[in-house]
Amino acid sequence: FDELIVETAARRKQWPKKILVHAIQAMKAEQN
Amino acid sequence: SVDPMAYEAQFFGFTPQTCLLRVYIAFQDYLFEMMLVVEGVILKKLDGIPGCNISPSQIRKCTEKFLLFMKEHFDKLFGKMEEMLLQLVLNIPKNVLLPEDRVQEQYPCSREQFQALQEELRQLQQQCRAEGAAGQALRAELEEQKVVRAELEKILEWFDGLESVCREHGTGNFKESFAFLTQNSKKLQEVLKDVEEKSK
Amino acid sequence: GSGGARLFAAVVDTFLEKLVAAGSYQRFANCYRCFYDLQPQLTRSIYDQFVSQLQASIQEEIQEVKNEGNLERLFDSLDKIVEEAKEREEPAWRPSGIPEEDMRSALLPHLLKHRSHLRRLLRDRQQDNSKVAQCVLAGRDRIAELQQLIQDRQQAWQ
Repeated sequence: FDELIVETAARRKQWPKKILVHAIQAMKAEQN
Repeated sequence: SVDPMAYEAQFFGFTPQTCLLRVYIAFQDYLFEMMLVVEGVILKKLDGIPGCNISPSQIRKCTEKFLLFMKEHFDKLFGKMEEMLLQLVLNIPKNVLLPEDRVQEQYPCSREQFQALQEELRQLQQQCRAEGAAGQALRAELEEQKVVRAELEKILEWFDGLESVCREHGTGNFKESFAFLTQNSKKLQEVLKDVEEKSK
Repeated sequence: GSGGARLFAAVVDTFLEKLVAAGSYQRFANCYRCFYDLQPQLTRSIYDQFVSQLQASIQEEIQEVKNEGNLERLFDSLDKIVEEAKEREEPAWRPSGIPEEDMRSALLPHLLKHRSHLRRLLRDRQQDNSKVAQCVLAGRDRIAELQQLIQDRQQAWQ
């Protein structure tokens, strides 16, 4: 349970940035 | 009903409860270890005292008595410490937002708003594509017009050329000269006929 | 150290103080009565060592937890974050537990940027196209004119 919490919290912290990188890449590719 | 303290875990990188559990276990281990060391030292000292009639089990009973007492207080005090640390130190106050989540307050966005924006983007993309295609079609027509216009202008030049040929040979207005020519040729035919009759 | 670090140290120190106060020398001597009667000085020194060793071990553990968890720095930055939020009363946002929901706000600023880019692109293309369309219409008129001219000349010749 503890690992789950830590893992989930870590994802909540890091993944938005990671997802944004891809989302921005997709938008830029579309713009190009 | 356990509060996983996920937000604290997001900030600290560990769950406060686990951190304190680890501290509790470590402290408890130290206490037990220290008690064993104390007991070991006392037993060794007793060995060195000749004629001493205190048995190891007696010392063990003393140890257990002191340890029991210490453990009770330890648990009570640790519970207090844990409560304080969880509430005051390893805690993200309710009104605090972590930096990585600032965007949540700067850009609150309901599902409907988000979908509406995505729909708008889809339409914009479609319109851009349509405008792009229209632009291509217009440019293609422009190119085509250039060719057609060149052709038509060539035909007009051809007519102009025709007329300038006529002018060069003294027939300014083609229509009149054509009429004149027609008249002349008619006259010539009559004269010819005349001549033929006289010659018969 | 920061407020959090100080508080952390204070709470641990208080815990230790009270633990040692609870496990007083009287209590210790009382429990080891048979040995105390035999060797009171030795009992005292064993007790003192017990206490100092226990305190040292506990402080060492706390220091290790601080180092491993990088707590000094974290307490520092938490103090700053709390300080910045001290004006606000109402509870702040918390993860909803549905990643898609929480991701929306992260994406929104970039989608808005994307939207303004697309709007600008569309506007430029529309302006551009309307200019080209003018040219096309003018070209069509010109071609109609030329065709008319040709037709007139042709009829004249006819």
